[in-house]
Formats: sequence, C-alpha cells, structure tokens
Amino acid sequence: MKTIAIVNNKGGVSKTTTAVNLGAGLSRKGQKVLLVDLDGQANLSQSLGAVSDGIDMYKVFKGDIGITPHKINENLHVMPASELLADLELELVSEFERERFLKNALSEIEREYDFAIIDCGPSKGLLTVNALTACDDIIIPLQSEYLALQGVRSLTDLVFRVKKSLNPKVRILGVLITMYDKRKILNKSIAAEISQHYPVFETIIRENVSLAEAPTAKSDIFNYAPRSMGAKDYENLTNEILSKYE
Amino acid sequence: MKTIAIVNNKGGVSKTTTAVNLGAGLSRKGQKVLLVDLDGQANLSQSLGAVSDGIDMYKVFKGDIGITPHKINENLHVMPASELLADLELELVSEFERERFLKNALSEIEREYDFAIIDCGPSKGLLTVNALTACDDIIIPLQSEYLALQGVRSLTDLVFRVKKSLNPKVRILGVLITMYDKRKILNKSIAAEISQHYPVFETIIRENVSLAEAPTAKSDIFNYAPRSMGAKDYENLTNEILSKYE
Ligand SMILES: Nc1ncnc2c1ncn2[C@@H]1O[C@H](COP(=O)(O)OP(=O)(O)OP(=O)(O)O)[C@@H](O)[C@H]1O
Ligand SMILES: Nc1ncnc2c1ncn2[C@@H]1O[C@H](COP(=O)(O)OP(=O)(O)OP(=O)(O)O)[C@@H](O)[C@H]1O
Ligand SMILES: [Mg+2]
Ligand SMILES: [Mg+2]
Repeated sequence: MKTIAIVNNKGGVSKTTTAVNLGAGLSRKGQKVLLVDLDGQANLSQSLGAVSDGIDMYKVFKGDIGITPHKINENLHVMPASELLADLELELVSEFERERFLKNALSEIEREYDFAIIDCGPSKGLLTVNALTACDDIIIPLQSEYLALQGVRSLTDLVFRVKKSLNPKVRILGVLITMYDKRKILNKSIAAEISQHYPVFETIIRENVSLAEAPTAKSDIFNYAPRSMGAKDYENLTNEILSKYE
Repeated sequence: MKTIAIVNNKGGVSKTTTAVNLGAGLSRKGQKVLLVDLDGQANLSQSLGAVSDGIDMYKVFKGDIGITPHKINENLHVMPASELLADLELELVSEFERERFLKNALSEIEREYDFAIIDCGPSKGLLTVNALTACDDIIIPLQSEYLALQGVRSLTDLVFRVKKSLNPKVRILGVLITMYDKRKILNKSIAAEISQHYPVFETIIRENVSLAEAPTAKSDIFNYAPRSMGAKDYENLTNEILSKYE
C-alpha cells in the first residue's frame, strides 16, 4: 500500500476536493483505495455521504477500534471523521508515541489496499503530524494566490522536521495548483513563482463550479459531471500520479 | 471600544480579507481601529506589511508584553501574529483562566480605540475561544458553497457554549456571504438556504480578484483599487455595521 497525505495548513485550498477526486480517480482505474478523513470538519466524509455513526477516526486514535471503513464501492472505502477529532491534540498530550497512532493503525490494513489517501484539516497540529509520519508521499494543494503562497515555506519546514525524526522516507510528491483561472493575472504570476521554488505537478486543477457542486450530490466529480473540466483535470492528475509509481 | 471577532473554522472563507477591509473601512470613517492577528499563518499581518519583529500576540499571551501595535496610519493599528501562536494551545494547558488572556490584554487599551477587530484562524481551539470570550460581537464570513455550509451549525454551538459560561453578552452580528458569484446557481441556492437559518448581512461580498491582489501590495482594497467591486462591497459592509452601533 502507498500512503499519500494531502496537507496544507492554509484553509480552503482544495485539500478535501483533491482527496475525494484523486481517490475516486484511482479507484476507477482498478486500484483499491482507502480514504481517511482526519479533519474534525468531516468534509471528506460529508462529500461522499459516509458520515460517522460512531465508527470513526476518533475511536481509532483512542484505541477503541481498528480502521473499519464505509464501502462507497468495491474499490473505494472511507474511514470517516468525527467532530471530536479536534479535541485529540489535548487528550493525547501525555501519550507515548502519539505521533505514530495513525501509522500503527494503517499498518494493520495495508495488505487490503493499493492506496491510502489522508485528508488533513487546515492545521499543523498533532493530526497533521500523524499524517506526515504515516505517509510515503505528500501532496500540497495550493491556490495560486498571494496569501496561500506565504505559508508554503513554513509547511515544508514542518515536513523536514518530520523527515528528520519521525519518517525518514517521506517525500513531497508535488505541489498541486488548484482553483486556477487563466484569465486572472494573479493566478498566472503566482503559479509561475511557485514552480520556481517547489516541485509542481504538470496537471493544474482549474476553477470549475462542478467540483463545488458534486458534494451536494454526495458524489465524486466522475459520477457527478463526467464531461466537466473538473473531471478531466482530476483524471489527468490520477494518470500523472500513477505514472510516478510504475 | 467595540470588539468584533471574525470567526469560522472552515478554511479560506475570507476571514482575513474581511478583517483587513472592514478595519480599513471603519478607519476611513474616522474610527480608531485596532486589528488583532490571532492566526499563526499571520495572513492579516502580511496583508498590511506589519510582520512581527518579535513584538506580537504570542508574547502578549505569554505575559511578556502588552498590546503594542504597528501603526499603519493614524486610525489603523495592527497587532501582528507570530508562527508560535500555533503552539499556545499546548503551552497554556495548565494556566488558570486561559480563555480570558485576550480579554484581559484588550481591556488595558480599550480607551484608545473605537473598534478592535480580531482575525481568527481556521480552528475552534483555544485562540478562537479567547476571541469569542473577548468580543462583543461576532461576524461569520461564509462562502456560499456546500462544504462551508456544513460547519456553521457546530460553530454556532461553540458560540452558545461560550455565551453560557465565558461571555454572556456575546452576540452573532451576522453571517457575511463572501466570494459570491451570481452566475453560479450553487452560490444562489446556498445563500438562500443560509438566510433561512441565520441572521445574514444585507451586504454580500462578491467574488472580485482585486481583493486577492491587494495583499501583494500590502494594502487594503480602498488604497489598492478604490473603484473595484471589492471596495464598494466592503464600503457597504462598513456602513451597515456602523448603522448597527448608532
Ligand atoms: N477547482 C475548484 N473549482 C471550484 N471550486 C472548488 C475547486 N476546488 C475546491 N472547490 C470548492 O472550494 C471550497 C474549498 O475547497 P475544499 O473544501 O476542498 O478546501 P480545503 O483545503 O479542504 O478546505 P479546509 O482548509 O477547510 O479543509 C469548497 O467549497 C470546494 O467545493
Ligand atoms: N471576495 C473575494 N473575491 C476574490 N478573492 C477573495 C475574496 N475574498 C478573499 N479572497 C481570496 O481568497 C483567499 C482566501 O481568503 P482569506 O485568506 O481571506 O480566507 P480566510 O478565511 O482568512 O482563510 P484561512 O482559513 O486560511 O484563515 C485569499 O487568497 C483571498 O485573497
Ligand atoms: Mg478540507
Ligand atoms: Mg485567514
């Protein structure tokens, strides 16, 4: 199993949208995919209608249960979040190895899946550190705007700190430019600046309202609007990512 | 002094953009305004070029200094954030009255300003609770999209919990619909749904790229693009809010 964490403490940059649609894209190519919702907002769970009935990631961190996901279809499973996740940072203060809880939980099911994709909330706290410790690769979605660009340096600093002590093999697979509108000079100039300093995916996710509508239908973009720009872009991203693992 | 907290744990809904431009709007009307950056990303500080030189809100919470802001102009001052703010939740675990640190710090300077506006990060943690405890009123910026709508209920629950124990006088001044594009059916239908359940400002902030560009020039929208839709919308918001205090 390959584990990919979708991380950026800047809010609203398409972390959840990327986790849902990359997961769905990979599963449509025959890969068995586990989506893990690590954000107390539970947006990933809501996007696919897998809201928690008490069996969620909070219980996994508390050691009550193992990973027992909702089955969206044969190849796509979701382990939902609970609002209580937001309290874990304080609850786990004195636990040993608190950064490795997720890694240990995922190791129990790693033979059942080809990919695990972890959606993180807009934070650099303990849950995000757990995701960075558990994963092989990191995708950093980034809206090509000025405020989002400011935080990338401090995010990559966190990744290097985790790499040095908790997860030596972790690598940044790439920065994914999202919500891109080629008519906006700002998007063009910031995207050009990003690619000078960071490894950037060839695929760019364009601004496309179908991506924002799909969650109302509890659906990924391929089922909701298969001929939309959003579906094309996430299809391209899926292919680009698969090619990195051949 | 009236204290307004700009709060929403959903990321990227225009909290910082609203704090900067409402603050600037009020200061242009002759009000003396203090902007407080309570987010470790320090986007508010960056937006106005008031990045911390060590005199920041982290030091205030640690009790080292009082509020000693940067002066943007005569009527607009900014107390910057520091990246270290993100660590405060754990550092203040055993401090007494940790929810009231901000309220106490603001009470020392309340005679110097007409308004204090607090920009919060995308979280419901201790810093946001401090803002909810210190403020008179709350503005909830909300992108009129499906995922953003999901979290409002749990945010208002937090407000009622703070109201019951820490700050009985706090009230929700309104929900501010942001990044609105009237061509998008999704925006129209979600905005209609929001106004059925929550008090909504008459002013709607439209999607306008000038608002995303202004921070590159370390400027508010009125100085950066005075004739833009963004400047008009935040001017309307400023007037609407001032009318609530007459
Ligand atoms: N390419 C896109 N085009 C248009 N809308 C998009 C696109 N990607 C995401 N959205 C919408 O933008 C909003 C923010 O995206 P999303 O919630 O995925 O970001 P996030 O980084 O997960 O946010 P948070 O920091 O709160 O977890 C959502 O309403 C989503 O539906
Ligand atoms: N009305 C608008 N039209 C166009 N762009 C906007 C508008 N409001 C904000 N933006 C841009 O959208 C992005 C998100 O806005 P902003 O950073 O203010 O949100 P936030 O809620 O403070 O995010 P966070 O949750 O990370 O603190 C920024 O790049 C900002 O410049
Ligand atoms: Mg998300
Ligand atoms: Mg902000």
